[in-house]
Amino acid sequence: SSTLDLEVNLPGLFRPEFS
Amino acid sequence: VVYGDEDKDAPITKIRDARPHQDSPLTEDDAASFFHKKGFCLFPQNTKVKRWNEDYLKGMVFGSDITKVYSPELESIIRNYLLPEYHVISVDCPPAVLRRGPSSRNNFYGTGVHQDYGLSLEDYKNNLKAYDFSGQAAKEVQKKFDSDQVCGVMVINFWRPIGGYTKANPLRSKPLAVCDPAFVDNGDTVHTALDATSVGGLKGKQTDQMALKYSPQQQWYYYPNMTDDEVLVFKQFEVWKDDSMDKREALPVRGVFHTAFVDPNTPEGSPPRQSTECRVQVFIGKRKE
Repeated sequence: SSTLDLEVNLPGLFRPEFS
Repeated sequence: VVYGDEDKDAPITKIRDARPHQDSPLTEDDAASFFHKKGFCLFPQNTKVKRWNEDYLKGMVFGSDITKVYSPELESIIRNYLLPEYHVISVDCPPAVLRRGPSSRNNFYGTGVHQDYGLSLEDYKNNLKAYDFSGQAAKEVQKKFDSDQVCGVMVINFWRPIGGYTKANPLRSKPLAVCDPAFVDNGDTVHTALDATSVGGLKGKQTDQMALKYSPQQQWYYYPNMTDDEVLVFKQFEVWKDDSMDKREALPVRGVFHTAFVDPNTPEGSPPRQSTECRVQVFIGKRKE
């Protein structure tokens, strides 16, 4: 059966830090 | 960090459909085995609960379907399937459920990645204190934890839709995304607190939970199209006497980070989600011989 994998904006995840 | 439904600045995250990773149709044994590996699973369960009481005080004083029906059902799942390899010392099921959706006391959803109880026993007790009008809850937990036969404590969440959802007409709105704790680095967790009064707790107290920094190694899952006969079981907290308790930075992440999210496949006009949470505290003894 086919999967329902998604790519979404997950709310509240801190953005990765760049330095 | 913006906690909201339209958080377009949040990192794009892959969320895997977890259903193909479990047996189909679901079986109790396979669900339990998945829970062992991942800290969460979809468990098949036809509950006999008719009335989803959400009043903790009434439930405590007068009893309810939660105390009389759901509690023994969940205890049986825990003892027979989720933790059969351990001597389970006690299973503490609350006398009510946390209900979400229209006509519930909480007509909003937990939108925003979080974990509810922190990492250490101190974190957990802090959280209990924030809501504890008796002033005894944290002391009782410590006392139980310290008793000779107890080796560890776990909080297991039973998250279930109750909207009359069937295979032909399943839950489509605002599913729950869950993150495999084995792929969450302690260093990516952020210790957070809420003013307890903002969440129905005590004045002057703070809750204790965690937020999460994005990392590409994190593995997110969800169960699309849940029905009333399925319960999403996930570990919210777990500590053992063997853990080195002095440093919360050294504790592994075992609680499952989670959030409600907008599923792009939800058909327009789908009714809002109706669901319940039941958080069960389990004191665990030695492994069985």
